[in-house]
Amino acid sequence: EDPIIAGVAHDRSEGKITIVGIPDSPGRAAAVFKAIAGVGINVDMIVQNVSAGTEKKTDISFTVPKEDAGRGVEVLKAMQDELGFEQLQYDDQVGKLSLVGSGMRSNPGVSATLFQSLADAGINIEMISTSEIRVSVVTSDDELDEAVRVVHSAFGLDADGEAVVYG
Amino acid sequence: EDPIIAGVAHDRSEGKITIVGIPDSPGRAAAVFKAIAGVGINVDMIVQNVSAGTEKKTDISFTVPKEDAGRGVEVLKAMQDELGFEQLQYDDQVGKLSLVGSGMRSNPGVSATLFQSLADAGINIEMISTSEIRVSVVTSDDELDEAVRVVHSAFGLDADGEAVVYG
Ligand SMILES: C[C@@H](O)[C@H](N)C(=O)O
Ligand SMILES: C[C@@H](O)[C@H](N)C(=O)O
Repeated sequence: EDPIIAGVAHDRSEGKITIVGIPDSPGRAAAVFKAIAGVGINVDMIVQNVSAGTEKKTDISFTVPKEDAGRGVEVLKAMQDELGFEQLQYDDQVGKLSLVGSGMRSNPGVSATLFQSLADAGINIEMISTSEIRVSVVTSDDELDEAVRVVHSAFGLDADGEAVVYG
Repeated sequence: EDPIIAGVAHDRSEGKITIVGIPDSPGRAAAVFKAIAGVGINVDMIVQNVSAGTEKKTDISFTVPKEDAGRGVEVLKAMQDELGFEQLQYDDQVGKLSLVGSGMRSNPGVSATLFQSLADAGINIEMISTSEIRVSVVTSDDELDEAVRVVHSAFGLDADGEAVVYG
């Protein structure tokens, strides 16, 4: 199936909280997001990779509206002993870019092209999270506008071909 | 907006490749996925979290059809010097579960409920990747059927309420 690229969405309204070195054992993610939901904070992106080292610890990053991030950090700090994580990081200079389309799973060249366009512009990819219809990357906020420009150009989209698509 | 839970999708056809300790600098992700695309391997999920430690290294995990994983591992092993990663891991006992719906971003309790249902069953969440319409977790393959059962139950879905939805 040919991929369809609907457009590029971008967002700089979110801050990113990273829980560093949380034990990779059942119940930790639940406790984190129960606490965050419990203080009424909406969560956009959640990314957690495997615990790859010898320590059976991993990191959980998630994004929230900037105006709520302070409360999220406070709630989690107060749970540090209970959750057992090593460190909490907060980044409010977050840019999120999503390539929106379909058929991207069966067209791995699409992700490769996206990543290469950012690489050619010297833009670092801080996080990656994908679905069948959306490849999302997080860059720094101050690189986001350039990122949007180079991605439009790489896919032959015109500069105002923004897709308002959710996925 | 109230969340709508359409159903639960699950998949055990994929293997997971984790590139451990790759330098977090522009061009690395592009090189990885150009190589994978270049040998015609479809990629489903890509997850990369931030480089949180002092070393400016991170991990990139991605899933591919099991029958292609061997080729993917070979291609990346051959690039170890060029890419500069520490280690390659391959896991072919991967279960992927996705809660599919809408409005989940503005209803953080939905993710919390998903994670809690797995925690209560003692099921470890190895990876998390979310979008507005899908919360995906990776568990081990042998816990996947139980995971699907407890998630259906937690959301009051009947056992054959599987959604064939892509997102
Ligand atoms: C790290 C966290 O996701 C843990 N593995 C859990 O199941 O809750
Ligand atoms: C780790 C990898 O994503 C790197 N940050 C890059 O931009 O390619």
